[in-house]
Amino acid sequence: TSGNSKWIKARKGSNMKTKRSGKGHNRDQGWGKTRKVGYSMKSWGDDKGEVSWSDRGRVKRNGSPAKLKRLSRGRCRRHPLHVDFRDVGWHKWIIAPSGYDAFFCLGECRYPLADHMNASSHAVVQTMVNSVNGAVPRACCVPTSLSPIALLYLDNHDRVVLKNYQDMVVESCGC
Amino acid sequence: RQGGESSEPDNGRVPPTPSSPSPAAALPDPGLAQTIQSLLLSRLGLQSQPNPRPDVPVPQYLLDLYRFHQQQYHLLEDPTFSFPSHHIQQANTIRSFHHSEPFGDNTKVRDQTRVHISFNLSSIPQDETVLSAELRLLRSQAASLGPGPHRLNLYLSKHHEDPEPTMLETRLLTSGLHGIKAGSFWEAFTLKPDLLRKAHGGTGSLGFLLEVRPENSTASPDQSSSSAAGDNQTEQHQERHLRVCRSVGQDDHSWAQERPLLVTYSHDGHGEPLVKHGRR
Repeated sequence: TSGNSKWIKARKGSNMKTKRSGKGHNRDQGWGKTRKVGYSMKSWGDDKGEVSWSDRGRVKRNGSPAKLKRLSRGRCRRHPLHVDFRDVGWHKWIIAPSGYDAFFCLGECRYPLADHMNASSHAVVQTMVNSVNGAVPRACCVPTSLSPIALLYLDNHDRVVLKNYQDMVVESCGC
Repeated sequence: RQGGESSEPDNGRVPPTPSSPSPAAALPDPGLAQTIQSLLLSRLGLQSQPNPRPDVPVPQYLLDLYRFHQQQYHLLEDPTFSFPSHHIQQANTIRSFHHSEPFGDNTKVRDQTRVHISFNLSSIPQDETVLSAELRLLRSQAASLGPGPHRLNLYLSKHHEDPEPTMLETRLLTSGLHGIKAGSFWEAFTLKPDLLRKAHGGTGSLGFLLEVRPENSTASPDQSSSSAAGDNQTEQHQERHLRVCRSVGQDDHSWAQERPLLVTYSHDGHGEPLVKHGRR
C-alpha cells in the first residue's frame, strides 16, 4: 500500500536490479513495479551518491520526515576517509601518493535488508534472527567491493618500487 | 551483544563492545598499534617499516611510470617516455636497481674498451615471480661516438675478466637520435626472466659486460683487451656517450638520473596487475 507522506515517492516501471559489487551499482536503483514506497537518493544524500539505502518497505505511514531522515542516514553506507601518510608516519618511505581516499563503511544493518543493501544471504538470516532474538547481533556494515592503489615507495634496501596494492580503497559497502 | 546476553561464550578473548567508547578507549594501545602496523606491512610484503636514508634519489623512469599510471601525463618529465605495456603485462610490482659501483679508483681495473656493471637483486622477495626485465642505459646526445657507426655488444658476464661472456644482444648505434634534437635517450635492453631467476636463485648478483666498437671492428671481447690502446679515443667518446661511469665531480642527484638502471617487472602472487586487461 502507498504511504500518505509527501516524502514517500512512488516510482513505477523499473525492475530491481542490484549488483553485488562495482562502481555505480546503486546509482540507478529503481523501485519494483508493485512497490510504491521508497526514497530517491537525492532526498537523503550521501557522499557522491555511491551508497544510498532506501527505507522502502520499512516506513511507518505516520513517521515524521526528520525521523525517517535520521533512520536513513544511520544505515550502512560508505563514508569519506582520507588517509594522509604523514599522519601515520609513513611519508618517509612512501614517495607517492602523499595520501589517498580510503573511505570506510559505517551504519546499521537493520531489518529489513533490501536487495540494494548488498546484503549477503547470511546477513539476511542473521538480521532475521536478530529481530526475534536480541542476543544475536545484527549483521555488520562492511566493504563489499575494494579496489587497489599504486604506491611508489622505498623498500628496506632504499630501492624504489612501484607496486599495485589490492584492497586499499572501499568502493561500496554492504551488510 | 544486546541485552547483556549471549548465546555464544566469549571465552574471555573478545571483550564486549561498548556502545559509546570512552575517551581512553579511543586511543589504541601502543603495542596493539604496533601489531596492526606490522600486520599491514607484512601484507604489503615488507618485513618492517622502511627507514630510508635522507634524499634517496628516485629514478625519473619510476616517477614517470607512476605518473603515467595515475594518468598525470602533464607531469611526465621525459618527452620520450612510453609506457612499457609489453613488459608490465601481468606484473603488479616494478622494482628498480642501480648498479653496484666499485670502491676506489676503478679506472685501473676497467678495460679501456669494455665496462662491467653488476646489479644486486637479492632484495627481490623469494616468493615474487619476475616476469620481465630490462636494462636501461642512457645515451647522451651531447657527445658522439666518433666517425662512423658503432656497435654496442651486451654480454652476460660474472665479472670483468670472465673468459666466456655470453652475448645477449648486439645493437647498432647511430650518431643521430631520431626525433630528439638534444638531451638524452635511454637504450633499453629486454632481459629474459630466466636470467633474473638464475641470478635470484644464486648469488643474487647479475653482471653485464658492455662493449662499444666501431662497426668495422671485428674483435671479440677476449681479443679486445690487446687492442685497447688503439681504441682509447673511441673509448673516451663511449664513456661520455653511454652513461655507465660517473663523471669526475658529478653530484649524486645528477648521477642517479643518468646511471644504468635495471628494472624488473614481477608479480607477488597477490592482487591485480598494474595494467588492467579487462573490458573498458
